[in-house]
Amino acid sequence: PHFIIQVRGKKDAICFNIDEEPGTVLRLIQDPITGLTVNGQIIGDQGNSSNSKNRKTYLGKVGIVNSPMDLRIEVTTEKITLHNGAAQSTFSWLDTVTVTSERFSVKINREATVVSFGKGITFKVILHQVWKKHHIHLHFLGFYVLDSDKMSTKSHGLLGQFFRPLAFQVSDLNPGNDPSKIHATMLVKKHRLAVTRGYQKDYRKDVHNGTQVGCWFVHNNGQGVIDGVHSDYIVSDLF
Amino acid sequence: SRGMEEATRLPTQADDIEVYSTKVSCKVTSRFAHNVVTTRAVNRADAAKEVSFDVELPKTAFITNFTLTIDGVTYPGNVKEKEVAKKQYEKAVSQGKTAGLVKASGRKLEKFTVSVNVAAGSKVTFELTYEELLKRNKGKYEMYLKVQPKQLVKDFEIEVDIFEPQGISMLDAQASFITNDLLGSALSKSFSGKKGHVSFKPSLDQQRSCPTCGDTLLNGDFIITYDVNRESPANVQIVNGYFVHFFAPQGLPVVPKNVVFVIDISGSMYGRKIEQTRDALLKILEDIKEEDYLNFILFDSDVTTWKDTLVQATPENIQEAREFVKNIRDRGMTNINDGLLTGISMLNKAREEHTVPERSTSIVIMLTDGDANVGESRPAKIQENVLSAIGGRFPLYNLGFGNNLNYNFLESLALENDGFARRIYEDSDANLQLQGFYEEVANPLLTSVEVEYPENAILDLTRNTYQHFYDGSEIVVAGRLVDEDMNNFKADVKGHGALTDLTFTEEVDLKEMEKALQEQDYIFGSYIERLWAYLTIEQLLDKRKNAHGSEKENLTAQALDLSLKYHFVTPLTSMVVTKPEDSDNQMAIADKPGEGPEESVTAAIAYQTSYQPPSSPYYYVDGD
Repeated sequence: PHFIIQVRGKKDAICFNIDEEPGTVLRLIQDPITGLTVNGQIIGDQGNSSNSKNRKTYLGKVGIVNSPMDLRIEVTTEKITLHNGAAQSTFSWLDTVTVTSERFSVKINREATVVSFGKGITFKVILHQVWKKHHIHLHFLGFYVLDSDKMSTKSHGLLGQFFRPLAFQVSDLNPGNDPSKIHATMLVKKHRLAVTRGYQKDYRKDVHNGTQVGCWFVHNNGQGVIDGVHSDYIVSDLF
Repeated sequence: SRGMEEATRLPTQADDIEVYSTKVSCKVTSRFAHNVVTTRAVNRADAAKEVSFDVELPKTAFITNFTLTIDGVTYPGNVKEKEVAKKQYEKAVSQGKTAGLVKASGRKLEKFTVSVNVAAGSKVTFELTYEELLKRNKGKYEMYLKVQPKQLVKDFEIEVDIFEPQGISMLDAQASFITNDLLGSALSKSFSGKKGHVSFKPSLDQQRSCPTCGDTLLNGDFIITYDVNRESPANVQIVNGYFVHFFAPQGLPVVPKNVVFVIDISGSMYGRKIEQTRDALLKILEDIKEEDYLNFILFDSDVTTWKDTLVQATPENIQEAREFVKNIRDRGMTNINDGLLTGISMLNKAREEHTVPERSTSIVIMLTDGDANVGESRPAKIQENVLSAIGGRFPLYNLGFGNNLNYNFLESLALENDGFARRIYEDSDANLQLQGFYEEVANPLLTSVEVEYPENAILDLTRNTYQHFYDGSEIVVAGRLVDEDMNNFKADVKGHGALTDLTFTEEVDLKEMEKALQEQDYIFGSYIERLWAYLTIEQLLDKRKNAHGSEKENLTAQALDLSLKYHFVTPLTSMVVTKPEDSDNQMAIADKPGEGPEESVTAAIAYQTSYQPPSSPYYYVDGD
């Protein structure tokens, strides 16, 4: 799956891919202050799974945990399940439903599930649907943190670590053969990284078409821009 | 559901009257069932003979038509206001011209009977049509047909076509009399996508109780059950400006209950009734969930409580409750008022003192087998007291055990407190009836359910607020659109769940919907409009039970108007079969029996007089 990091204080973005086996669960956010944890499980195309180079991977399941509330929300491409203590509520992506309690709300419609906690912390999970009978591609999910400034700067995880300011500089811009893919050098976290200008799509506002976002693509599973290496973020299960 | 039988009134005539065809045709579209029972018979005797036509149909059904065809001449039925029909009927009776039809009540069914004298060599065709909305109970819809022909029928068939726009998820048909493979092969059932089909066509040989026997083994219950796919919690259908909204969410946690059982232990409960009550309560205790709270209030001349307050259904408390229930004994008289008020007060107090979970719901279940005869025994005063004590906060369910009670009172009492009444029939399975009732209300998934539509877009809405939504049931709301040409509308269903509040939103594209439904040849006519009329009448009649004065008059007028417009035989109307060229020459037929004494008297009237020439028959269908 692709990760897009809109860097605070800069009108620019960093992006990277994490290439892992389908079934792998990645820690996206862990915020010790709010008690929120978000993990995502990877799914892969149904095509040639032996050829990992050609295989595309996506988020297939998202698990959101709010420990203080004893609340777990599991979003898959088929259903949305709320585990509220021992009680469990299950909804389909065909439902249009708003679930509200004093401490959180979940809004589900056929395109997105929006989970909000208290004042301002909001996650949006988008369902990307492919043609039902497509023999290769699967439905997949997109996960967005809205108003990430409401999250604590002590957060970590593949996304969480970017909830605090990140300084980077880009230099040595080199147009290369393809003018749309400018190569450059990024100085970030005391690393000098070879990056490529690319475009990803942000589907928060337009679920069907998305909005083009220009970003500096960091190769090798985001190595250098993420703390440690990507395998540090692999966890054993969704919750 | 319905049953049917053909019979000559005198056994000796059986061979003279040949019932050569009986067909039951059911078309169910979106839970709304339109059923036609047709029977053809011929009199092979040398003299005129009498032929009876009996059909058992569900109490919840409304007859919509009955026609009689004698030697090719058809006499259609007309629905008239009951009083008008009654006068015509009485006039006919006074002239000695009646042949009659009676309906009597049973557990689930009521009986439609008509007899007619048929000239030698003549043929007669009876055709009865009735409609009902199938209600979802414990996760399925059920059609109940009583099959009981009195003789072998050459051409016997039951054909059921079901069309459900949501798609059918399961379909089954079972008959209590199918005990061998031979008869089983006459039954076929299938479903695919939106369509389901059940057919039962036993040949003459298959109907015989033994290879050489002349009597039939077709005698018993024929039950069709099905359910629909529920990919989404709601489904809205619109045809010709009328809409119906089905709502049955799944996958929600059960809301914890605070349940008070108010049990009559008066002397009349002596013997099997008290034993069955104990059995049922012990079974119910097994099903109570640990997060629920409960108490038992026993009433005879006085009131006894198991605990002073509601207690949680912990394993220890349940064990203690079992011991308490095992020791319930009958005694004394019947103090319904104090029994109920004690239970209600306990629930109110628990809520006020926060001794039950904030997000829980309260239920009172009362079981009684008789009328109040000690303490406050005036029904109207008890109703007033209970209504005031509950104050709309929770529902009251009344179970009337046996026949020696004022069921109308129990029903009124329950209806005005957002519950309903149920009869428990004195029979070997009374404990199962009690337990079955509890299972229906054991799993509330939502409380304070409100279905909202855009203001100014909807007219003539049926009931749209419910205290509870129970797992396995379904909420049905129907109405009329102000503007048939509107393109879309939105419906919100709001309710309180076990831990959260929920709002389900359904957006409907009217044009798409109408197009999709029009493509289906399974749909009979304006089924949504009739479904709406059926529901509206049913609800008006319920409201009428507790109304007085001008409000009652107004509700009666509305229900009567709709009954006449949509040709429904309801408690307010009668159906009269008239010889077309002679409007005076009529005969009264059926009655729709209620549960109360007044209706029972009416229902019990049977008229049967001497032979009338077939050229001037008159019949009367009554609904009370």
